[in-house]
Amino acid sequence: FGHFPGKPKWEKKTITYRITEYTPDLSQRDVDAVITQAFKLYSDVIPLDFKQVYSGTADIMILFKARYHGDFHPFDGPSGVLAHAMSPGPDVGGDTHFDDDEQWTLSAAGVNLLLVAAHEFGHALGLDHSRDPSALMYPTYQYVNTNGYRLPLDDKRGVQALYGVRESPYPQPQPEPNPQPKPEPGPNPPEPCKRDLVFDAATSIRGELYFFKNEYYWKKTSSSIQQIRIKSTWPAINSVDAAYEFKSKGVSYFFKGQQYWGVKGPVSLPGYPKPISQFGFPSSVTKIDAAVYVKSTGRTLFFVGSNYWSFNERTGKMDRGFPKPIHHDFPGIGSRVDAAFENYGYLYFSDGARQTEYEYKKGRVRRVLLNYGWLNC
Amino acid sequence: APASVTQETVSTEDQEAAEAYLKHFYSDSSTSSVSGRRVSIQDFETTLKQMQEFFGLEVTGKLDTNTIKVIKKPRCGVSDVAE
Repeated sequence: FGHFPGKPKWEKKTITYRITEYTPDLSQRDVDAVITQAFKLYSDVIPLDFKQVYSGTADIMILFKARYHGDFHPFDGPSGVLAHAMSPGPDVGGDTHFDDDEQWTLSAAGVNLLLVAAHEFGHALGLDHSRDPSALMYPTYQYVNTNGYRLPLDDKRGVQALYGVRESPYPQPQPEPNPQPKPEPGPNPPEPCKRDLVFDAATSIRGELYFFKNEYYWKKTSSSIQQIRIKSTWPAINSVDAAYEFKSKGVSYFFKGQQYWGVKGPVSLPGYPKPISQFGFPSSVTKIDAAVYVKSTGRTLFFVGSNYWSFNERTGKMDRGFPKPIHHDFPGIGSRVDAAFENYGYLYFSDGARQTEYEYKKGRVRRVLLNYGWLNC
Repeated sequence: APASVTQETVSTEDQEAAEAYLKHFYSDSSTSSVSGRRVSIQDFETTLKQMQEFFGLEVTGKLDTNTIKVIKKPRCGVSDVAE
């Protein structure tokens, strides 16, 4: 490994970054997730944290642009130079630019964004090119499998030589795999077996159903119902307005006000909370009532007041023509939706204590239920 | 003097690509001649040796096929001899 002459480094513990221009090759959400993952390669091994900001000037400004992009080093079209970054310092220090003439991907095809971003962020932290061909900081691009990717040893030594070692391998306190959160008596655990029970939110997570109410959730397994404090599983989350599981990625999203979090089972993903504006909601939307992912269409339906939105998970964009009135496309499910989830191919929409079982493909209500019926009362 | 055999087998395109590569990634104040005007053979060979050494190639100062192969690889835009 090598460092830049004079060993420039960041003198503070939290570094901000902002992505000002995105590539059309990937959804914004995917770019955000990969950039977060690239920074996490470093925050896992050095006592530095990285925080994404969405306005103003960040320590590390990031953009995707072809050819001339505002500095004295215009890009050169496809292949050749893929990206570059400045060494740590004020103003343009740390800034990182990606050549948008490349085909940015999350796989072996084209140019893998995680590998190149992690390389450039090495420069942004003060690493120079390495002569070790197995190092991330080797100058030429070489694809490697990024599943479970960690910083190679040469780069880890290089960055720790500048910033020291982060003692625990994981920057966030993470529960042991498969801990069974102990039910904690909270100030006011909600009463499950009441006919007029109203859910805040509901979702499936890895084959089990979760029903959220105040600061608690009920976890419905094949054999039991457990009442657990939300904070004891996801420390950063107090209560939930809406939730949905994006099954093909195994990620669930929780919404509260104008922020949302990503989780994988009991593990909170780094880089959150993020603003819901990233889905394309206008600032007038201050709360999501309910959300549900419809696998057959690849859309996530978001319910807000008497309207609903349709978000294309593949393109990462809202479908045109939304919002639309709920009663327009979902007659019979009520005027608003407090909670929604999918179970064995049927959608369940709650409006107050009342719940309708809905057959999406046929566009019709099958049954009318009560929320509390799910809680083995 | 007659050009060396290796020299003759190098295409103009490869030669120019190599010069541009060295100018971008191996020019710092000590080799300003690379960045200022057309490269003299002496400068070119010296700088090429520097690049061949960095990539663990055979250090010949000559534009052989392995060296051209590395020059054509996609890569990071930061110089290998950072100032």
